[in-house]
Amino acid sequence: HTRIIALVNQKGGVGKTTTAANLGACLASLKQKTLLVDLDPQSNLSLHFGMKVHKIEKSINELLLDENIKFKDVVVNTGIDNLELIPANIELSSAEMELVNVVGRERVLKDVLDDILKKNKYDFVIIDCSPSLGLLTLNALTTAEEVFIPLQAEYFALQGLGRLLKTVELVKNRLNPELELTGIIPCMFDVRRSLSWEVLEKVRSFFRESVFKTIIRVNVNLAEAPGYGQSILTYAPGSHGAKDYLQLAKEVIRKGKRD
Amino acid sequence: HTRIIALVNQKGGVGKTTTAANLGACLASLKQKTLLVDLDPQSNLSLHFGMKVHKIEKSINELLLDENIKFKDVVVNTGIDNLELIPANIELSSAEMELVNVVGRERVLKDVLDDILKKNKYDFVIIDCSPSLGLLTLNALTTAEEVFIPLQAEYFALQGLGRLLKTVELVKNRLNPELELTGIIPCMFDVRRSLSWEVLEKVRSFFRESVFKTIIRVNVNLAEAPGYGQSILTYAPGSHGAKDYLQLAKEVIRKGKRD
Ligand SMILES: Nc1ncnc2c1ncn2[C@@H]1O[C@H](COP(=O)(O)OP(=O)(O)OP(=O)(O)O)[C@@H](O)[C@H]1O
Ligand SMILES: Nc1ncnc2c1ncn2[C@@H]1O[C@H](COP(=O)(O)OP(=O)(O)OP(=O)(O)O)[C@@H](O)[C@H]1O
Ligand SMILES: [Mg+2]
Ligand SMILES: [Mg+2]
Repeated sequence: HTRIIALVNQKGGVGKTTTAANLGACLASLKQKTLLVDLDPQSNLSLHFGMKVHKIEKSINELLLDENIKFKDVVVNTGIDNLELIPANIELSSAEMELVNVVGRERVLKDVLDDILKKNKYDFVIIDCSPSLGLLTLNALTTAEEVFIPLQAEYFALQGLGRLLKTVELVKNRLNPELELTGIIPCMFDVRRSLSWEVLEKVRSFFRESVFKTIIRVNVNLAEAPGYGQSILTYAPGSHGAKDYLQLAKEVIRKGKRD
Repeated sequence: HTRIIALVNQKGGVGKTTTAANLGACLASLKQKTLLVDLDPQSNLSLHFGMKVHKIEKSINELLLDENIKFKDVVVNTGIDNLELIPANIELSSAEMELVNVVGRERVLKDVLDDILKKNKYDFVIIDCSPSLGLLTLNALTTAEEVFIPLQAEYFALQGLGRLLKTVELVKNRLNPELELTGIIPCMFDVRRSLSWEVLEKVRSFFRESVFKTIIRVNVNLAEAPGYGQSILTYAPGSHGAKDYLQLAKEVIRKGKRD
């Protein structure tokens, strides 16, 4: 059974894309066939793997809006075994406007992915979202069976959590009964700051097992890797960043989906 | 003449809100009467000043959509002399959907602010935006005469710059001929990382005088201050964060608008 995971947080810059790229790469290294979906018009996930996004003619945008475009026309290799990507480019920002008047506008991605998974076998699908709770993110939440919330242990990140969980609940009740919050991932964690530990403490006391035990520490290699179009496993395999994301991948496999 | 500034960057988590709050507070401390406008449904700027956003009945949302609501009904005190705020709350996220079908949808904020500035004198208006280039941000760009771009010196932040500048150009040509890019503000700058200096070098060689000389360094006090509802000047007046934002405020006053 394919695990379909949406990485969602409307707070910007908390590590969604970095987690999609590196958790994906680590799952692939553990022999889990993984499909990454870039659902952010900023196309940072596609850039993370060195895609020249302004040159891509067919991407997630065409897959969502044009029935003649097939999965095999858009899916690309990341250069990593067991890891494939459906890239995005800036055209995706117009999709959000175009979807507004489509019947069943929140389910467009789900129909596309259901079709793909009938013919192609993946162990994991990971969807990277933009920092918003708009129509594209709602499509990700309607398609996914699990939500992972990358969270930066800082004040503003904590404030937005309530609204995010309400949205997840609404989607679960109205559009996708399968949807579960599997976990909150502490990202960009600076172990030297008392603020980080204070926020983590609050989150753990409130969300208990829904917080992954693995903490992703701040590590400059994680910020440098995308500049070379590489995952952390290729760019700096011995770094904290690589260790933390490998540990997270193992915990994700072990933990399974909540039911 | 009132300087109207929009803080824009669709990349998330680069320091937009932190700059709005602290640049605002520093300009106010230099006797510049300043109005902050929170145009992000996440309402982080309102939270930064300790507002209980879920309890606010009248905010920027009502000011934009309800003609009976007046400026004096929504403007609040920040507790700092010379610094006032038009707060936001989550209702603002529905405004973006509602504005889609309004005639002249990009000019709604401009009409509101023009009206305010006829009756109230401010030296500066600073508008905080969400991490997107949607309708609310377009309203900010149509209202402002100057754009400041808070930029984190990292790979993804650099990637989005081209698109942001194209959008600014489009708004200038079609909606707001007054609009100028005054400057790029290096934010959350970690002086120990070579990545930071490499990115800054690229930005400076490309944008020359459009990059502020002041660099806002990473400083934990800046991340802690919002948890107490305070600006950096109140929370940690002797910190790097306070020094950097004070220096930025002085440079903003000295530099004036580009023409
Ligand atoms: N653990 C980490 N250590 C150091 N830098 C990190 C780490 N995780 C992410 N970064 C860097 O921090 C910035 C924000 O991360 P990222 O872009 O992944 O966040 P995001 O949530 O996807 O942002 P957006 O909301 O804009 O989509 C990036 O420049 C990234 O390279
Ligand atoms: N110079 C700095 N030093 C340390 N922390 C900072 C600094 N500037 C901002 N921060 C922290 O980094 C995080 C991101 O900053 P901020 O929220 O201001 O960015 P933003 O661009 O407004 O984000 P969004 O795109 O979600 O609106 C916040 O937790 C903030 O407290
Ligand atoms: Mg991202
Ligand atoms: Mg903000």
